[in-house]
Amino acid sequence: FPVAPDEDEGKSLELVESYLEKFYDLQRDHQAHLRSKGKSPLSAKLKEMQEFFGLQVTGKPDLDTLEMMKKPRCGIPDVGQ
Amino acid sequence: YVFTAGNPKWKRNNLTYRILNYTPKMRKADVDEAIQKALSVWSKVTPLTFQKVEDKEADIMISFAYRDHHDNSPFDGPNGQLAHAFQPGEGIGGDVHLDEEEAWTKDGRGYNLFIVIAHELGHSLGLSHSNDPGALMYPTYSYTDPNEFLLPQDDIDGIQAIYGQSSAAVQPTGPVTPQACDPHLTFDAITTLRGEIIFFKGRYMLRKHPARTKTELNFISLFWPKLPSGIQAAYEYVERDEVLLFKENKYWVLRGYDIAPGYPKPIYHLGFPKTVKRVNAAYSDETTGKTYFFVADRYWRYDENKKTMDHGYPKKIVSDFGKIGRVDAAFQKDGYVYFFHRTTQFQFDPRAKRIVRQMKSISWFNC
Repeated sequence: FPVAPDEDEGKSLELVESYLEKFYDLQRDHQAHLRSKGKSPLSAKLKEMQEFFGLQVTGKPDLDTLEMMKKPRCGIPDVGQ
Repeated sequence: YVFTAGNPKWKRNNLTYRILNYTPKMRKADVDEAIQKALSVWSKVTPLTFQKVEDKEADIMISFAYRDHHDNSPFDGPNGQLAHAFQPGEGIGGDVHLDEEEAWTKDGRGYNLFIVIAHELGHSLGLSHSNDPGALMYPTYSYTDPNEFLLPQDDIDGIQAIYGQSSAAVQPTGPVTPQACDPHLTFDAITTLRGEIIFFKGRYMLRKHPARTKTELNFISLFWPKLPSGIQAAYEYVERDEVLLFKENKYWVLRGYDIAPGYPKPIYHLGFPKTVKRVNAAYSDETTGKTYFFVADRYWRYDENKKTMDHGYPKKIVSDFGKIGRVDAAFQKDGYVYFFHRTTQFQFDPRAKRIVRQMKSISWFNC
């Protein structure tokens, strides 16, 4: 099957953040939490999403995870209210 | 299945619905039919009934909406979010909103309205997203031919846990999503495809790539929307880079990854007598250019170069392949032929003409 073209990292990150915000209740508190030490909320939410979809739980926006995020879907969150 | 947080449910079984507006992309009658069919998916397995109302408030208000439509959940244009719905309750509770900018259809093109509305009605009735990839309540869209659609068992279990069973004498059951490491897993058909092995089961295909440890589960319709579910036999003819897929008395040809135009065709074009109604399994021997078709307890041999059945067939399977029983599925790899009979797999050496090993059907999945 055709291999996905290389991704523009910035675009991917935007996709990941908005997906997790919309469907996995990621709180986007606009601090530079992506570079802070210790657990990154984004990575934790990513793991939650990867676990839900039966993907490999890496906490990283790998190719399979990005492909899943691009799939057309229902607008209701997968977790929480 | 997952209940919506707080376990909301309707206090009555006789619910009402109203269609507030229609998408111009489908005939009004087709929208009505899609919605009725979607509602019947849930009413068939519960005591719930749905009555259509006009000009007054209904429990479930169904509408097509654009971008920001004042419910704090704006749509995002084509693709992405297709629709959303609200949990049971007064006012907006139970309502279904569909993104008008999607390509709504009644078939496999664009997004099938029936499938999407059936999913959203699950939310309207109190279900949340399931992580069963075969469930209707799985968050991502996947097409199934509405004529073949059966509510999966995961969704039946979920909605009946909320509203109870239907009053039907025989309780309806639904398809269960195959698990690669389920020791009871049997297969409808198996073929190689450009180095991978594709295992067909119901509306699913399990895909095993030699370089990946994990087995991938997909709907057949994800790759080949025009193919039916329940493929019964398949084989790859490597010389022509083709895979032939069989169901009942028809067959399709995949050239590369695409279904070749002009298919399905009757299997009788291959030389089967009219008495043959379906093919159980097939494999093609790369070295001899001969393809073997297994039907009940007999097998035919087809010459791929002459494009005719060889004379002297059918023959008894047991006479040439030994005690492998009825063949559900077969494929050839690295010179050996693998026959599947229920949960048993036989490795057959065509040179020595004997079975050299017996394994479990799921041995390819690194369980």
